[in-house]
Amino acid sequence: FAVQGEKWKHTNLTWSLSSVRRPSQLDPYGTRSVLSRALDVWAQASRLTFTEVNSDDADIVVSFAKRYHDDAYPFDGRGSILAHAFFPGSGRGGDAHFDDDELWLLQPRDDDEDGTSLFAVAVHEFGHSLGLSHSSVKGALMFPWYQGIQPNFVLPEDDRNGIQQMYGPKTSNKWARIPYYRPQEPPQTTTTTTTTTTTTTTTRKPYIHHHHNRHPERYPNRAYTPYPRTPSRYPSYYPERPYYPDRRHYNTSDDHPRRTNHHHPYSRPTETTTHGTTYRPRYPHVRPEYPTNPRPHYPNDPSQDNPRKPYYPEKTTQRPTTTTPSDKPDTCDTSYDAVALIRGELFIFKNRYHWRIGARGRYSGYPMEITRMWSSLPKNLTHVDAVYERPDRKIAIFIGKELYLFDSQYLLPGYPKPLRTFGLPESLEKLDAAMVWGHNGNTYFYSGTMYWKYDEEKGRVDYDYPRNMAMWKGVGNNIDSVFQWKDGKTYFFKGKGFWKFNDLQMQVENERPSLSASFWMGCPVERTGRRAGYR
Amino acid sequence: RSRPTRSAHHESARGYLETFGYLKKGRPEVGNLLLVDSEQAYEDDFRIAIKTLQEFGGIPVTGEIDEATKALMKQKRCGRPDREEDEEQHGHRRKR
Repeated sequence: FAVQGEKWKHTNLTWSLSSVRRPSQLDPYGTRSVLSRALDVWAQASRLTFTEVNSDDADIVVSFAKRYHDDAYPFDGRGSILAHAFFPGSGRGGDAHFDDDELWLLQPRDDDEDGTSLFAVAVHEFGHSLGLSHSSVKGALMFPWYQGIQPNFVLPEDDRNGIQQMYGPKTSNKWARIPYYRPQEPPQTTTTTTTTTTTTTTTRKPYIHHHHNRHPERYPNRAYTPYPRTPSRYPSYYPERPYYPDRRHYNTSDDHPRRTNHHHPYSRPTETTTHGTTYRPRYPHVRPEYPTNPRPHYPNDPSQDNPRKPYYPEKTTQRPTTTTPSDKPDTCDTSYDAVALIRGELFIFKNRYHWRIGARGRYSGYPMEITRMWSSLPKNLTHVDAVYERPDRKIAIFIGKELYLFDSQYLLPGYPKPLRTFGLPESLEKLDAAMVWGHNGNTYFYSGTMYWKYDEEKGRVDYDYPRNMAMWKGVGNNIDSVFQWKDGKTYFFKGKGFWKFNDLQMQVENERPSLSASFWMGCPVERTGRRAGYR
Repeated sequence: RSRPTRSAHHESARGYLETFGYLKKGRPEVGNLLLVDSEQAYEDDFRIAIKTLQEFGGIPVTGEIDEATKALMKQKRCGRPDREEDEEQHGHRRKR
């Protein structure tokens, strides 16, 4: 992602569809609903809130225009340029303009070839309105070329990092997440009237039961609180402490129309994230159309891909916990499979994941799957063995008996190649490590008790190798990784520790390894698994 | 219709590169008076701009206006430049 530099000083932003330049081909209400959902994507990942106001003085004014329209970026009719938006600022800062000559679709279907999803473009343009520039990461929202939007859309990692760097992540409010019942049958379309006396055609999801704000003095800003801890008089299928989806599902009028019930002491208008007033059903007599087994929806959890798969927790009273993939390493308590300096940034690999550490420390959102950065790696990847950046800046990733060679994120033609093509023995199962040694600029491969010098020009190891690891005094055999850090020093890794290596004396500087987590990951010492030992 | 001559492709590519911030607007010769062979400098700039576009768009980096590049330039996209102008003028590094 790229942060342009301008950002909003306040986080409660207002937006409006232009009163003058409205879409000539689209229904204004449907358009506002799509724009609201597009803004909601950014609201869900950051501290930003968006409130629709019917005024051209809003922070973000959305207009539909043709060809030249009073700015330096004329549109090109039904062509390749779809829309543009301005970075945060006063006046037209934050505004988004859409080419009214395009064929905009509010509910794109897969077979819509020449139409363009308004939602997909709006989410992108609002990224500009919030201060993000274009990203070269394919699949990211801020990728400049139109990509449409997948049905089970999840905000890509690259965009999440971008917006959270600017405005901070959403403050997690664990009581504000109710189980989200994914509609099995096609949602019924109904017409409802909201208090703003506008008729909204909305897609109504099954009704989800809610519970009142029992302790408004303690949770003034929260619409709902969980049950009391002892739900004795409720049917057993109610989990003791239900999870709720994010607020989107009861504040947004287009998803679920609400009316403010001022009479009830506990129901006061809350600061809604999107427009419309909030109605709260009378508590608790309404019999909810609540499925017997609420299915908690965790957007990033791959197991959620199939909504049809029933989800029955073993004990209904057991609180469904976030399922963290079993091989996801603990950042502060793990060994490393490979460590490499790539484009001046530290990459640490473990199992299917990797961390990325830049000048200002670890990037948020990591560890992340390795295949998200290098998507040509095998889908059933379990780990990598060794990684290094070659003198020609290509990135070499060794997995088992094969070398995958990347030009930044693109696998070079002809790869992966077996290790034997580089002169390594057929019997060699895997490499432990690989590095370009700063001391003499040569490349070395390590495996078990042996190491090789690799000639980058010839593309093969030298003939008078392998040699014994004893040459590298103090690191022993079967190392995990080795690399040259920015200080020009060489570092060997084994288990949860590492040695700094004296290149001149060809031995470790300290016999006793130091703890990797605190030095490389910046973890507080007490959290770094010292108990497990790391010799 | 006769196949567009190479300069036509060249011109439309130049327009595209200038629109989306890969190439400075206007003939660079004016800016390169110090160089002996400004045409060569312009060709280099043009080639670099094509490579930058190809890398940004995630297509093979050849430096040539090949088929993949032509297709990319026809694809629907956002109207904002990929490389913001102020970055060029002030040359300040934009946080990535």
